[in-house]
Amino acid sequence: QRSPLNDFQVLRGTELQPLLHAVGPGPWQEGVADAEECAGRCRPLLDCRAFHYNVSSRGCQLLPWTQHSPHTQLQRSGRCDLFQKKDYVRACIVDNGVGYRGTAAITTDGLPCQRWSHKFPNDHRYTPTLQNGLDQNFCRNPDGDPGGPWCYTTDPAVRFQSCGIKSCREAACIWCNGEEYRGAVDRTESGRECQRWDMQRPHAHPFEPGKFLDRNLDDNYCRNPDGSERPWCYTTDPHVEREFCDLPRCGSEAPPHREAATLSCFRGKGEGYRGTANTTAAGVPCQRWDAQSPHRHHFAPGKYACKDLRENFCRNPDGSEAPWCFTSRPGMRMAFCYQIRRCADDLRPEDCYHGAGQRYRGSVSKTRRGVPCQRWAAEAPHRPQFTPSSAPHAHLEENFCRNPDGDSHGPWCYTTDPGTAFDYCALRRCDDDRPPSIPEPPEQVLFEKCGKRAARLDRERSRLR
Amino acid sequence: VVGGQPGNSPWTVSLRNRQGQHFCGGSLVKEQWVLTAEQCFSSCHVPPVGYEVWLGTLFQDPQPGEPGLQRVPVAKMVCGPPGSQLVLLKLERRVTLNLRVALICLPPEQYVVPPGTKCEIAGWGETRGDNPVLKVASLSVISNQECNLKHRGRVRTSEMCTAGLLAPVGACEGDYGGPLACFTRDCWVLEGIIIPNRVCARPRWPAVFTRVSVFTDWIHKVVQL
Repeated sequence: QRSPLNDFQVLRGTELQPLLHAVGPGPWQEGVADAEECAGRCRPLLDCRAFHYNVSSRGCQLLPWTQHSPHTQLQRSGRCDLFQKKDYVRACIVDNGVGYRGTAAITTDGLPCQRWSHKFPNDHRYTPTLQNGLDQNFCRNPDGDPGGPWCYTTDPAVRFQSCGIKSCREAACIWCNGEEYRGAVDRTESGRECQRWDMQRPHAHPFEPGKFLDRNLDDNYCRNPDGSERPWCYTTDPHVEREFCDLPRCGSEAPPHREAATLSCFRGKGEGYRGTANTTAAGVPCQRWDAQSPHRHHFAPGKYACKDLRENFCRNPDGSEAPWCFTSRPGMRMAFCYQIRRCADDLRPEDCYHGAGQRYRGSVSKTRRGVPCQRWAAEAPHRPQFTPSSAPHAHLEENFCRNPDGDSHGPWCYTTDPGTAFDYCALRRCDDDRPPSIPEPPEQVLFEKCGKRAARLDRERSRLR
Repeated sequence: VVGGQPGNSPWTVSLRNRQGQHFCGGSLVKEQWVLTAEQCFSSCHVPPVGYEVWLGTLFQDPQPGEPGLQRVPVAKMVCGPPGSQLVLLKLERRVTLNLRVALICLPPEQYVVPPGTKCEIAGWGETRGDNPVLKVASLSVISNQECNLKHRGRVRTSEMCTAGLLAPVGACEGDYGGPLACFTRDCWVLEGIIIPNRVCARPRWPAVFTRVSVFTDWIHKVVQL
C-alpha cells in the first residue's frame, strides 16, 4: 500500500522558477490521474528531482532541480503544487544517509568540503555520476559509512571528515506530548512507514491537513494532532491503522513558547487554563481525570504531565474548542465548560463614549481586537460607505473611531485587515452613562419570504416520534 | 433539548467541527448567513477552517446520501458587538431553500416580545436519554423584570427570558447557538439565541437568551458590508 508520493515533500500552491538555466523544465504531461501518478513517473528518473502538479488541468511537469539548486526561486502559485524528493530537501538523514542529497558542505570541525570532481588537495577514486549524487562539494556517503555523510576537506592535513548531519530521529525532540513536533521522522516505532496525512488509504481518517492548519500535518511525518500521548501516524500497513513514533524527549525543562496559564478565565482554546472549575456549563459535575468510571479514557494524568489533569478540573488536553471534562453522568461522555469566562481582551480601552458614541471626537484608532483602523478617506482595503465628504457632520478625521451611521453598539471603523470590513473600537461606555433602555416596539411588523414552514413536515415529525 | 418533542425547524442548523461532530446549533437568517452564539467557538477571530453547517435533516447523525441534507463549509466568522455573545457565520455558498431548509425572520430593531408569547427552541443537543433527532420545546416569554426576580438583577436589556416550568424543559449541551423562535404575524421570528446557562433545563428557573432585536441593526450591517 505504499504510495510513490511518500518519497516527496509537498509545498501547496507553490511553483519553482528557474533563473538563468540553460535547460528548461520538462514539458507538461497532461491527463494524469493524480499527483501520485506524477510521483510514479518522477521517482525512478535520476534527473527528476521534483515535479509540478496542476490540480485543475491534471498535468505534471518533471523538474531536474529543487529549491536548493542554484538559480531557482520559489513562487506562490494559484495553479501548482510542488513536490520535491525528500532526499534533496530534508536537512537530516535516514539510516546512514546513503540517500542524502542535501547541500551541507561543511565538516564537523567547520572545514569546507572539497569538490568531488577535484582531486586536489586530496586525491581520491570517486567520480561524480547521476547515480552516486556526488554533486559539487556536498556531503555524501557513497561508501555507506556508518558515521553518515562525509567529504574530503579542503585542508590538506585532514583528508576527510564526517559532516555530522543528524539523523531525522535526533534532529528534533519532543516536549510534553509532542504536539509541537515538526520533525521529519516518517516511520513508526515498529519501523512501519507512515501513511501521508493527505491520503485516505490504506486508512481513511479525519485528519485532513487543510482542516488542521495549525497542526502542520506535513506529508507522512509523525505528528500529534489529537492530544495523544506522543506523536504518531497512520501506517502504510493495511492491518495496522496507527502507531506511535519513537522520538527522543527534549529534557525536563519547560518547553519554549508555552501558552501563559490562566486561572479564572481562558484564552484561545483554553489549553493554558489551570483554574478549578469542575462542572460543565450546565452544572454537571466532572469526572476525575484519574478515574476510569463512568467513562473510560486515555487521559491519565501521569501520561499528560504538561496538561495539569488534576482532580476533576476542566482542561483542554487535546486541542478541543475550549476547556472540557468527562462528566459524572454515564449518558454524557464529555462536555465543554463554557461557564468559564473568556479573558477580557488584552487591549485596555483607552477612552470612553456617551450614548451610542455619535459625538465621540477622540483619537482612538484601533478596534477592540487591536487592529488599526483604515483611514476614512482611503479606498482600500475596504471601500467605505461613509467618507469625510459624504458624511461631513460625522467628523471622519484620519482613521479615528467614529459613528457616522448611529450604530447603537458604539463607535466603529473600517479595519486595515482585509478580512474584516468593520469592527467596533477599543472604547468603553463611560461610567456615568446609563445603558439605553429598550424603547416601545413598533406597531406594524411585516415579514416577507421568511419564517414559513411546511405543515406537511409536521406529519413526518409524528412518524419520527 | 430536554423535555422536547421531535419536530420541524427548517431554519435550525447544526454546526459541525472538523471531525464532523455536532457541537452547536445556529439559525439561518440569510441564504449565506447563520447566526449563532459566540461561546460555540474558541475565538471569532480565528479562520473557521474545516467547520461546516449542516441543514435539511432531522437527524444528528444523518446517513451518507440522506436526501435533503446540505453541508456547507463556513467561510468566515464575524464577532458580534461587545456584550452580544453573538457570531455571524458566512457560508462558502448560498444554501438552497426548500421544504426542509428555510430562512427565519429577523425581528424589527429593539422589538420586545410581549410577556406570555409562546415561542419554541430547537436543537440536536443533550436530551437526557432520547434518540438524537431534532427536538423542539415550547416555552413562554416572561418580562425581564420578572426574570430578574429569580436571577437577582443580572439579566441585561440585551437578553430575554422564558418561564421556568415545573417539569425540566429547556436547552442543554449542544443546543447553544440555536434559535428561540416566536410566531408573530404569520411568521416565525428569531427573537432569541440560546446561550449557555449555568444549569440546563432547571425546573422553575427562567432560561436566559440573547435578545436578537437589540442586534438586528448589526446583522443587517454585516450582511450589507
